[in-house]
Amino acid sequence: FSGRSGIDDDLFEELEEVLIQADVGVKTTFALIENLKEDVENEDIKEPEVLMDYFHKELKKLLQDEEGGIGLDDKLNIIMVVGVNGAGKTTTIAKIAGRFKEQGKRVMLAAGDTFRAGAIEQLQIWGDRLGINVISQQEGSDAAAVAYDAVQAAKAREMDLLIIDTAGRLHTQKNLMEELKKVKRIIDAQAAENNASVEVLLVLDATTGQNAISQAKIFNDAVKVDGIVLTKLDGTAKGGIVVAVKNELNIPIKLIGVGEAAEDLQDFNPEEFIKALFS
Amino acid sequence: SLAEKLQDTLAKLRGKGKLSEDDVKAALKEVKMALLEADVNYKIVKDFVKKIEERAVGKEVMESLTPAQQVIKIVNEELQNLMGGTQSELNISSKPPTIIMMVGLQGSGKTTSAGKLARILSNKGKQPLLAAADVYRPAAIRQLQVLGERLDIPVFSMGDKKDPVDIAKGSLSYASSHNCDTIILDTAGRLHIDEEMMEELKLVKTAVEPDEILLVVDAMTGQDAVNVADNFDKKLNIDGIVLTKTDGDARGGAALSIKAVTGKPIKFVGTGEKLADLEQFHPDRMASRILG
Ligand SMILES: Nc1nc2c(ncn2[C@@H]2O[C@H](COP(=O)(O)OP(=O)(O)OP(=O)(O)O)[C@@H](O)[C@H]2O)c(=O)[nH]1
Ligand SMILES: Nc1nc2c(ncn2[C@@H]2O[C@H](COP(=O)(O)OP(=O)(O)OP(=O)(O)O)[C@@H](O)[C@H]2O)c(=O)[nH]1
Ligand SMILES: [Mg+2]
Ligand SMILES: [Mg+2]
Repeated sequence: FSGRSGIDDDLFEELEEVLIQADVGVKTTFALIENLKEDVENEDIKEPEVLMDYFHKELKKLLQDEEGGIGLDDKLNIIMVVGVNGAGKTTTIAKIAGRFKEQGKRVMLAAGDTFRAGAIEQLQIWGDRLGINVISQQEGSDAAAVAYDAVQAAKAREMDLLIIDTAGRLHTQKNLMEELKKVKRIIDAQAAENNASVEVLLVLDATTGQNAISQAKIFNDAVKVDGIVLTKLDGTAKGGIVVAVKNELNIPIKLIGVGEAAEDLQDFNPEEFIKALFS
Repeated sequence: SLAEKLQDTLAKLRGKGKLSEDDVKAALKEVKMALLEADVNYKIVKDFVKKIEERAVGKEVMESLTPAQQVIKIVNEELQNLMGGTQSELNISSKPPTIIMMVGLQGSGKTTSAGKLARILSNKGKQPLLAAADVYRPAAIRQLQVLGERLDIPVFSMGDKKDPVDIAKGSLSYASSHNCDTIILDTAGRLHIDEEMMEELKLVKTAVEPDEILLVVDAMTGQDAVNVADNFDKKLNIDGIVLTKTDGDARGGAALSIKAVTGKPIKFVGTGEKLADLEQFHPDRMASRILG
């Protein structure tokens, strides 16, 4: 954009193209560009470079939250991880667990996906690799029962962090969303009884298009999402969906996944994200 | 829906007689918005809208008493031309076993679709063999084995310490000694930009010469679908696509983008998590879903 001579319709069209191709979506892109056009008038911006710099700052304000990354309270922290099928929940749990274990925290995992083939084994292998205990029951057992057991065990063994895996589910599957609510209720009740904090992380795949907004809305309505993890940013997708999600729902983006190994987890950094969006 | 939006846009001209250029522009803008909201790739949308424009300024729309309906009809026709038209059967080898290779990004639904496909083939009287060539993902082999057990279909595995090329070759010998006429090879999810992992797929392809390479794509994929499909196709010359998770409410524009950029047919759609949830692709249903 800096090679341009002036601010004209072509520039705004180019900006629209970049944002839409980054999966920011039509609605959010138009809103952002309309605001930008107003600012160009009000602030009397004449140079494309000044405009882009200004736009970067506006996007940063939108995406910024005081809570990039995750912090733990001085008690049992319970994190419940939710999201649609294949988004990267189980792998993200391993990454978060590994990070806190390295910081010397006492971490435990719960194999709350009692449905999918090989799901429990998948988390158990991660547990073995990281030297972390995994609470599980038989495949086909009640996910809420696993959650209940896990909170009891985490409290009894004085854990700092318990991360609960859940089965992937499409937000449009009403019965599965009801099941998720039930699991959340059990966790909340157990947390209250045991002076534990509860946080819900929604995992969104960076390759997802506009459906991410629907996912975020419905998961948030069901279990109030405290933060978003954007996975698979090591691919070529820009993950612009989080701009739309933040704009519409104001849920903080906390972490990003940048690979398949335990160390491939980073705190969400709005500046770097925006830079990558325009690259 | 697009139909309703076009009705609104062009309804104001009822009784005006002829459509003006501005009216056509407004209608085309609605089409563009609908396709972008449906996740169709930006560049594909531009090309597609151009095609619509060429027909929209012709007599069939300009002199129609119901221009909105005409535009919808044109959009639908052009969409279906793009989506369908090519054969969507699996390639069968003249010398068994037929080898089907599942490839795609992480989490797209390859392993589950492999199981579903094995079930369909088994119901058709084939003797399928599932082959576990994902040696990276924790419990990937176990996942395929569980699916095989549920379907009473054999699963060939050499554990996760062997090279996927050796596993693919091993599945060939196993198939011949166990009378399996079709092998469905499950591979690890990978990025199209991971040169080493894409090379691994090329080596597997060279080693066993699959009759069918299926790119498994998540129906909720956004603008990036074009990059992924183009890369996989250029490197492997894929035979078809499996579009998964269509039981959600994603409009599925990725399907249009992928077809437009590769020309390869969508052969199956995943419609749920159960092993029975795999169906033949219907271009007309997909077209109306994308239009919304
Ligand atoms: N490249 C890349 N792959 C990832 C990332 N996060 C997860 N994956 C991969 O995505 C695939 C799916 O990950 P899972 O952790 O099984 O996803 P999930 O959400 O638990 O899946 P379900 O439980 O089946 O709904 C695996 O192959 C992971 O290795 C990431 O940040 N980058
Ligand atoms: N609702 C729905 N879920 C699906 C469909 N196909 C696959 N899934 C789910 O999507 C998730 C990922 O499926 P997998 O088969 O593990 O995906 P994969 O491509 O093998 O993943 P990697 O091997 O890690 O790359 C699982 O939870 C599946 O149950 C579908 O058509 N509909
Ligand atoms: Mg999982
Ligand atoms: Mg797999």
